[in-house]
Amino acid sequence: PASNLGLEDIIRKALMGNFDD
Amino acid sequence: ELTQEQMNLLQYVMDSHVKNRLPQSLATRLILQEDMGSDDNFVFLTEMATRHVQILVEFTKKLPGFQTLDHEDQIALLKGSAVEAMFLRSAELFNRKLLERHTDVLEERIRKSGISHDYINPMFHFYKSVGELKMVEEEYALLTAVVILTPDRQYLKDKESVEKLQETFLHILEKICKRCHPDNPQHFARLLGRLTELRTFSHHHADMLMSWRVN
Repeated sequence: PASNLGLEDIIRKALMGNFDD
Repeated sequence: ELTQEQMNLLQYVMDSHVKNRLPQSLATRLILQEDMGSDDNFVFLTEMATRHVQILVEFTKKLPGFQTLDHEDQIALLKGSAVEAMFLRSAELFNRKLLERHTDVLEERIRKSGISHDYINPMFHFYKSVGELKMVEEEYALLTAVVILTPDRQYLKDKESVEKLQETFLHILEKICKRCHPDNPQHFARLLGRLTELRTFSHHHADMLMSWRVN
């Protein structure tokens, strides 16, 4: 799950992706 | 008075601040789940923190000017401000009772999470000291933007551009403070004073996580 990613990974993913659900 | 441009900017930031709230689903899950053991608590709070970061990035992407910054600088700003922004957001959740009646359950979950009280007490002390400022929603949103656009973050290359962006929000925040707290000319300064307290959480956060994992 996302929670296992480091802070930077979560940020990079979120910057690229779009979590607007 | 705010200029038309400042009004538009504020409206734009407020729309995104309100939109990027912790999803109600997460808040209700907080309650429906029966009394969690401390390891479920660990997972739950970690998930909540992860969600916070994702919401923070969505909010940040919409800050006018942010997307024009160098990509690695965007990462540096978010990495440098994520913990501070998270505690500021938590202060808002607690003080504006955004989780309605769930607030005290959340407090209980945190106190029973296995995080040492050396970290928890200053956290709730901070929420209380922010609560005393009786901040309006616009102040929380603008202060979050000011925290994110802090020019002295590690690894940041283009400090000037970030400084200019931050100033834009500081000017609006100062006017909002004057308008919402006319009887307290020191209000704006006291608000900025909270940012110093916020930085201490950032410094202790890594140790807090480490001690939590050990527990």
